[in-house]
Amino acid sequence: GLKAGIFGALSRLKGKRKLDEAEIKELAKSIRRALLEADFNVRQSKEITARLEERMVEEEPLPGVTLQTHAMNIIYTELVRLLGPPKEIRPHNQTILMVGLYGQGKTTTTAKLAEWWRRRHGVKVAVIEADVQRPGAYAQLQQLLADSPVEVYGEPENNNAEEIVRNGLAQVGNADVVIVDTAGRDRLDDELQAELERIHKVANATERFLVIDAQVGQAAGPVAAGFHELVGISGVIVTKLDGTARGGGALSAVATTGAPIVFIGEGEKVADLEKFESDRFISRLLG
Amino acid sequence: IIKDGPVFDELLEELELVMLEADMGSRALAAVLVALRSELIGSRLRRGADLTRVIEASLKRALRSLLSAGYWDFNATIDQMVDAGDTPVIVMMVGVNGTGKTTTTAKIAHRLKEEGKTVILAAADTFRAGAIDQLETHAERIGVRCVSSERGGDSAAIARDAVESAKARGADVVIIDTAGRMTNKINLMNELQKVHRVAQPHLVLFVGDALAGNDAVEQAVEFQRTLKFDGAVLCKLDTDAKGGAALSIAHATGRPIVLAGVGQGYDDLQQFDPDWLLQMMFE
Ligand SMILES: Nc1nc2c(ncn2[C@@H]2O[C@H](COP(=O)(O)OP(=O)(O)OP(=O)(O)O)[C@@H](O)[C@H]2O)c(=O)[nH]1
Ligand SMILES: Nc1nc2c(ncn2[C@@H]2O[C@H](COP(=O)(O)OP(=O)(O)OP(=O)(O)O)[C@@H](O)[C@H]2O)c(=O)[nH]1
Ligand SMILES: [Mg+2]
Ligand SMILES: [Mg+2]
Repeated sequence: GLKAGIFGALSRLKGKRKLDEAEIKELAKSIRRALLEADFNVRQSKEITARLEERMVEEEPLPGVTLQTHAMNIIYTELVRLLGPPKEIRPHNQTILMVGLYGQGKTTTTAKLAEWWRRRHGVKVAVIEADVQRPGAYAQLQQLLADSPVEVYGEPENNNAEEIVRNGLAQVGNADVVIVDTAGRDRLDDELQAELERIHKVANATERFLVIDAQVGQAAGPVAAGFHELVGISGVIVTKLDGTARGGGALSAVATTGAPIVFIGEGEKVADLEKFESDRFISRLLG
Repeated sequence: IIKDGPVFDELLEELELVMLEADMGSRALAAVLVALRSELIGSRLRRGADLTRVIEASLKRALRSLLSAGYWDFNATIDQMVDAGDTPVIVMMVGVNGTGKTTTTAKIAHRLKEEGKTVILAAADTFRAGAIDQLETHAERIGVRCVSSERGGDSAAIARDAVESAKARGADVVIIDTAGRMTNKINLMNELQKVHRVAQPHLVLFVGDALAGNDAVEQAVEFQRTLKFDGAVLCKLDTDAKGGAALSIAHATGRPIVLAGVGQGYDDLQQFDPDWLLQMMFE
């Protein structure tokens, strides 16, 4: 994993008290390689190691701290800085728009979020299924929330997503939180881009969450940029962190959108949602 | 003579970056570059030849042979089996969550039906919300029979029922769609092995997501270890993904990518073409 890669790069610092410029450059290069292998994108890897190089030159390790530990701490704090401060969502007067690529976990996460706020805050939550592309989308959301008092709005026979959102808001818009689930899409599909623009206008969302699968690699950056341009991403949700994937690619989404990770998905059940915590995410990322 | 040194290193590093940015896994890439080095260092550089071009051409050759290793033609293979009377031909779709198994099942069924074959689908994802509805809707639209049960039923039983039904009806092909699952969930991988034992498929297809980074290797290796798949389908190649995962999967498992998913429509399934992928990666 990433930790092994970083430790491997740092192992050459064993017993050293100070590095010369060439050694710092070598260290940065091997750390960059380790980051790329963990699905970080090129630009991010360069930024992190540039900061590492600067700080290795400027900072002295505290007394009793090895150069290895010092370097590891720098990398750790740079990752925390990259992730940014946490964001609290108040579950009142919110319309949440869920967007993302195909199969990332948007529909499942819509159900999870609905139950999260309903259970923890006792607020009235409604969800709108605005995916008109995927067969069985409404049935999926309905079944996920079958045992929940959350109101599920959908029009399985209607193929106009914008109309469903408009009708849905008219019907359930009085809820404290309304979550709108949309179809998976990629910015290379013009029709789906146009559809999202129309949905976005009608929804008047107070939060626009990008749902991204922990297994996504280098495409995460460009994909996130596309969604950010279209709707202005205000939060990122990383799913499937209960698998083997670590979510390195998702960090590009954070960097591109400037939006914090707000929740993480750790399973297929409605209860498998956790609030994002940066040190947990980073230690899992490091492996 | 091509010499080892900073010039060669720098050129190789530039290509390495292109490949990493195209999602080729680091381990596969390292292996390819080591072989590239030993091939080129000490070899003759023709007069006027551009070293960058030579290295790139060599790299593409190595990647093409990696993708072509063990390659088999999906359609031709199904045809041969049907013609040989080895029916129903049983195909099983496996992979982690959300990669495109159900959609690919529908695409394959549609393609085979267009070629005049009778296809029966097994809705063996009895776990996920909306899974049976999804496949049943596809089956209705394509015009093929779908064997399913109540949600929560036994996955292996559905597979067996579909095969029995196919035998009784003299159908040509059965495609078993299974639930997505994470490879680190032992009980789910065991369940899949049970479905495999009961269904005894002729062909197992691992369905991977072209958007996946280094995790594509983890997934493929684990499915190869527990189930042994015959070929892989790489879906969502019509997205921002560059498709490097194809190389990592082929390298890690020695199994070929045989089909490419290039969209959500029933016709968006192509026979995998290594040159087409390489062109996409090097663009
Ligand atoms: N293991 C695991 N599976 C998940 C998680 N979140 C979603 N899934 C699964 O991932 C698959 C895809 O989830 P969906 O909710 O259908 O994804 P989607 O983004 O709505 O898909 P489209 O609407 O087709 O774009 C399903 O099998 C889900 O059960 C998670 O956190 N962990
Ligand atoms: N653009 C594009 N989308 C695809 C492709 N293949 C599948 N999809 C979409 O990806 C999403 C997930 O596809 P599914 O077929 O449900 O994936 P799955 O592997 O069966 O998912 P689970 O059963 O939940 O594990 C759907 O929105 C599909 O339409 C493809 O080749 N291109
Ligand atoms: Mg969905
Ligand atoms: Mg499926």
